[in-house]
Amino acid sequence: YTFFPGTPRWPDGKSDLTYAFLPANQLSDDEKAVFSRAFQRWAAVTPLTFTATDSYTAADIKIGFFSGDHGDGEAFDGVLGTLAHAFSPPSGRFHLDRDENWVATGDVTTSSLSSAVDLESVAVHEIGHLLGLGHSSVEESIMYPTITSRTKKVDLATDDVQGIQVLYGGNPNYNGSSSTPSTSQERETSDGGEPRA
Amino acid sequence: FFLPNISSIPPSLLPNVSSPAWNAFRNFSGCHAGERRDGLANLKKYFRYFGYIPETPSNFTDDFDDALASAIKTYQHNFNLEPTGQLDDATLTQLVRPRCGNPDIVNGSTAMNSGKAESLSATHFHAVGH
Repeated sequence: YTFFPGTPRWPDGKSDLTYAFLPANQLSDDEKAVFSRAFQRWAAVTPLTFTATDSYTAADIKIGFFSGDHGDGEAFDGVLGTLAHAFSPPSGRFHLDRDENWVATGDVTTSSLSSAVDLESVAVHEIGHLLGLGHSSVEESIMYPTITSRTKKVDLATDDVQGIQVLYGGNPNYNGSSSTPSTSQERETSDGGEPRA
Repeated sequence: FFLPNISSIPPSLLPNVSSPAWNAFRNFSGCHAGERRDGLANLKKYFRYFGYIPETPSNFTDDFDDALASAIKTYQHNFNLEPTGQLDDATLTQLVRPRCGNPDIVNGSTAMNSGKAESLSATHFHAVGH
């Protein structure tokens, strides 16, 4: 795992983060649910929480789909190429390329469209950046920079968990398995486990 | 911009993607130091975008120069490829994959493989046949 230069992170008093979607994108509930699941994967292994809000301007994390040059100096390039980017803490800006063939529901791995990209896989990766992780050379990790189209990769690897827990510490209820997102109910009923960092 | 329930869409209704970004890089297979090849400047821009070549005030040329060879070698190291500095097939396959737009190297420093001690990143085993 790696960090951005200077190891930026969300400050100690800012562990309950809010996120909102660019209203102009008009995402459906199914599409918003993809991001909720992605946030939950990181919440399961850290003390951080993520809550959706309707106030885009006030949200800590702002999620938007954009095409081409969208004003931050990092223009998107159409189908495939760069899929998304996110800024280091505490910026909270999370941009996705609107021109991709995003798959939010259904099995991306069986798609006959060669350029289909799994939204949740990319969301989990970019949230890692929003929290302070850089790219990793560990191919199995979420923070590896590339992802093949028609691939789903959403489970945090040991490398990801170790990295994020260096920044924020562990979730007292984390039991060492990051294969599925933990719900709040699961957290309450978990028998717990030692934080890994 | 979303494909609703991808599994249920007939192939005939799916959008046709003619040439994804970076596919042209595949034409550089076997290109080596000292060579000049149309479009190599675009590959240099790719490497600059992701932090492998420092910002330069002048435009890039289509020459396979030392800066490009160094960038390729660092990239290969970061992506667990043989660090040859050559545009071999394995490297090109990795280069054209879709990816995150965040750079791998920020301000000239990297914490990926190429920025770590060799002892931490070396995973090669040497075998001798008997």
